[in-house]
Amino acid sequence: MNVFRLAGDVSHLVAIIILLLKIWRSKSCAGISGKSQVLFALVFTTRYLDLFTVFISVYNTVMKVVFLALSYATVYLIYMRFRNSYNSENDTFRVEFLLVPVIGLSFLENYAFTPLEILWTFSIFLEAVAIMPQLFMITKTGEAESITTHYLFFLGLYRALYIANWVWRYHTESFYDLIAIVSGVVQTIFFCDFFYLYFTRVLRGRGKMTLP
Amino acid sequence: EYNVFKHDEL
Repeated sequence: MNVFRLAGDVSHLVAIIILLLKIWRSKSCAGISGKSQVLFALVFTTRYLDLFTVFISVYNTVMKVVFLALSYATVYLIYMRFRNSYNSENDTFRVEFLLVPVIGLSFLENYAFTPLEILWTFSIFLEAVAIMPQLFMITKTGEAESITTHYLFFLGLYRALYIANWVWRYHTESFYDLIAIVSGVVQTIFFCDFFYLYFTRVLRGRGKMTLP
Repeated sequence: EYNVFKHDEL
């Protein structure tokens, strides 16, 4: 564990809690892509199957369970409890365009051709692109509430910090994981455009982020 | 070889 890794985990947790609290307090999931949240729940489910096979640490187990629980709670709020506020008409990203290549790639490029390894690889590849329905929705409507942009900021920050963590681990432990690194870099690149808009628009005091 | 990295990171 290093400071980048811990900060990355914390910002990931902060992002998820921001989103959950926003939906819970406003009793609305307007502007939130339910599809992205389902994909993230799928990411956690397929990656954390190792909860049943290996024990790493109490921290590791607790965080995995928390991420799983919070992601399912978010999906529940969007599709069940506050489904009347869900903007399904704007959440029109074709998820199969992500799932089919990701499934195919995880069968082709993995560390071992076993169900758990393929599912782990699938979760890494899927996480890299899971935010696309949300970014697509913002592009389509041309705006996002500031709290939604704070969520995206922390989610992007988490990924950027993980890259710093990998650089650190490479230098201190001579260890690196190519599948995780390539996917992590791809995922971070998706956020670059958003980061630019976040700093130039949201943090300059406007309530909403509007696209030009 | 067992890869603990992937199970350690979240």
